[in-house]
Amino acid sequence: GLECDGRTSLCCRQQFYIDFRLIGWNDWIIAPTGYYGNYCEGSCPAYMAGAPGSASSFHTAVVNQYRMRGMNPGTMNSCCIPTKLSTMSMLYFDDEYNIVKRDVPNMIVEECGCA
Amino acid sequence: SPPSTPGSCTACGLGQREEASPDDSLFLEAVKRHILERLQMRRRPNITHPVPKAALVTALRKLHSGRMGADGRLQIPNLDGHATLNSRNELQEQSSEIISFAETDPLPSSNSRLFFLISNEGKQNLFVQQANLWLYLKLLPPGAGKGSRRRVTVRIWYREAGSGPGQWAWLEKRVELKRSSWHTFPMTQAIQAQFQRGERRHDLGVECQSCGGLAVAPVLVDSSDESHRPFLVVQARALDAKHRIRKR
Repeated sequence: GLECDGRTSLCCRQQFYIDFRLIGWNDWIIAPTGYYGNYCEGSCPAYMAGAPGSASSFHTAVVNQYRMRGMNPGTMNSCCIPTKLSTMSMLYFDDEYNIVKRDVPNMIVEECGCA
Repeated sequence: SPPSTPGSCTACGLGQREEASPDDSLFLEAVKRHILERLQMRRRPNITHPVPKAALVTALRKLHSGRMGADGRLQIPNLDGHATLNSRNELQEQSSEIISFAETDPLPSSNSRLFFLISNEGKQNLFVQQANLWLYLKLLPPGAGKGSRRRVTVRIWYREAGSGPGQWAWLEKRVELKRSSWHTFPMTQAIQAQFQRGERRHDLGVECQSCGGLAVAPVLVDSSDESHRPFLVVQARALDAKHRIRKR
């Protein structure tokens, strides 16, 4: 997956870190101290579909099947989407002042690719 | 940066956050909503009287004992924002560990009664995998009891599943006491039954059998001793039958 660096318009991962102190959420979220709200942006030209970053994408597999059968995938739009997500563990207070530790799956975008 | 003038703070212009553009604030709001949604919360909790730090630190230390770093600081795994899990199945499951601190029953006759407030957050279908009550049993100063006997039985009363008000069940545990220390009492079935009934309040009674003449007392909620405040630890897993895909 590509990292966005301001020089490419291709599908890439834009890093976006939010410090909980800056939004005043550090009073109820004990850990971690911030959240990587990364997202995907950029264009996906036809040749990018099926790039290594999205090899595991179900959608890419479908497009490839269309290709193999001689159908024209060029008419289908390719999307810049997260292709790898990771879990985030959070420790926080709930409404009843209990401490909750929760492992939240698919919270952080690790890689982007075209599908 | 603007040139500094005599008497002005040269560092004042540094480190200031640029004002967020309208796009940024919209994005921030979207991220906030995303986090709350993933935690099954409608809004952020309103923290008006935070849990005393002593109670918090004790509970976390007890739960993560053996995971202290060389520098003596508490290390909580997987809380750096990223986690590595072993299998895909683990990724699909949302697990929660809830630490609830005891409150005392305001009724004057119930000085050995505790209650915990834990709701089935966001009405999600939480399955209790394990629940343990942590009690600190305190040896009173010598002379307050008969002396050398240190084996006691602690009985925990809880509301029986499907019972009416006033119907209680109990479990008990024999405890060998050498010094004042923490002890755990398994509460899995009792808490699971209350979660299934959707009850928010979990009443417990603590009774020390044959402790009358002994110098032993469970420390219940004592505002002057926050570091020994009883707590309940519930390990739960979110069950979502609609979206669960099992590999065969």
